[in-house]
Amino acid sequence: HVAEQLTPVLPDGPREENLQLMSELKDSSGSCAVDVSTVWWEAAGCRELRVVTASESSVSLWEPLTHNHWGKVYTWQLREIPVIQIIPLPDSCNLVCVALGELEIGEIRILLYSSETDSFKHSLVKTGNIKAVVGLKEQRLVSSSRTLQEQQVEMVSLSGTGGSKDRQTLMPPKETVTAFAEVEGMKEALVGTTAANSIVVWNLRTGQLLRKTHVGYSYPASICHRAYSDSGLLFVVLSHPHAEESESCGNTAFHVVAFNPSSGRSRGVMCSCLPPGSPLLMPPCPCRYLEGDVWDTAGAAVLTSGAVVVWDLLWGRCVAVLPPSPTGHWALTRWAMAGAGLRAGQRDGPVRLYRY
Amino acid sequence: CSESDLGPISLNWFEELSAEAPP
Repeated sequence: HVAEQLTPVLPDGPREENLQLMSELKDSSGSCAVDVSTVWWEAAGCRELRVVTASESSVSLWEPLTHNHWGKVYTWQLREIPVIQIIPLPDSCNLVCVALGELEIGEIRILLYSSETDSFKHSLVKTGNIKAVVGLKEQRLVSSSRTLQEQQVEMVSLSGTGGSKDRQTLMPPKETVTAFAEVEGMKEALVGTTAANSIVVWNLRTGQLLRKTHVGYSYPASICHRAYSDSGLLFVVLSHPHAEESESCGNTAFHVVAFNPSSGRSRGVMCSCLPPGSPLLMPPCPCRYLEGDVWDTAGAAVLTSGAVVVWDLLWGRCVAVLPPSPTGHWALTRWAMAGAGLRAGQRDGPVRLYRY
Repeated sequence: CSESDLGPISLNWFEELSAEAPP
C-alpha cells in the first residue's frame, strides 16, 4: 500500500532503479540483527570486501560466493555483554571493531583472525562510560568517555594483531561529545558535535582542540556524520535524531552546514527533508528520522515509519526509497565501503544488500 | 556562502589555529 503511493508523491526524485536488490543474507541462527558493516578481508592472497553482521550476542563474517550469494565464514560469540554496534575502520584489513554495553557503550573490542595461531579471536581495546566512538583511516579509533568529574577524549592506534600501538589524548571540550566525524581530505583533523549543540575541531597529531562553535538552535541535538574540507571551509553533515519537526525546514533528516574554522561562524547550506504530504509521514506519526549513515554525498536514513530513504545531500533531493516490506519495518541502514552499495536490515528479519 | 556570512576564510586555517591553540 505504501509502495503504491510513493511514486506519485515523490515524483521528482526517488526511483526504484536507484536501489537494486543484489542479495540477502540468510542467517539460520534466527538472531536479530543490531548492525551491519563491511570490512576488507585478505585470505590466501585475495583481498575482498566482506560483510559483517552483529546480533546482541555474536558477530558474523560473511564472504561472497557465486551468483550474489553470501556464506558465513565465522561467528565470534560475545555472550557476556550485548553488542551495540559495529564501528567501521575505513581502510583496515582483517579487523572488525565492535562496541558492547547495556544502555551505553561499556567496552570496545577488536575481532580478528590470527594467522600465527590460525584462529579467530577478540581483544579488549578500551573500557569505560563511552559516549561516542569513530573509526578513522590508518587503523585509528577515537572515543569520548565520561566520569563524574571529567571527560576523556582519546585516539588509539591499533596494531594488525588487535592491540594498541599508541594512545593520544585529545583536549576535551566542557560539554559531552556526542559524535565524531572524520574530515575527508584532512587526515589530521577531526570534527565532533557536543550535547550543547557545538561543533568542535581537533588536531589529531597534537591533540589540540582548535575550535568550538555553537551551531545555533535551528539545528537542535546535532550529531555529525561526516565532514569535507574545501576552500578553507568545513562542510559538516549533521542529523538531529531528537529534533521535533521545525517550521523552517519541515521534517529534516540531514543538514549540511558550512563551517569556517577561522572565524568560528557557520551557516546551513542544504536541508534533506521528507517532502510534505509524503505517505512516509502518515501513521505511525509523528514520522521522524531514527538513524542514518552517510557515504560520499549520499545520506540514508531509517524513519519511524519503517522506511529507508536515500538523499543526495548536495542537492537535498530524495533519490530512493525502500518502503517497509510486508515482512517488517527496516531498522538499520548502512553504506558499504568503497561504493559497494547500501545494506538494510530488519529487526527480526534478513539483511539485504542493494546496489546504489 | 559569501565571505560576509562566514567571516574571513583562510586556506591555512588548520596550521594557523594549531599555532594559536593551547598545546
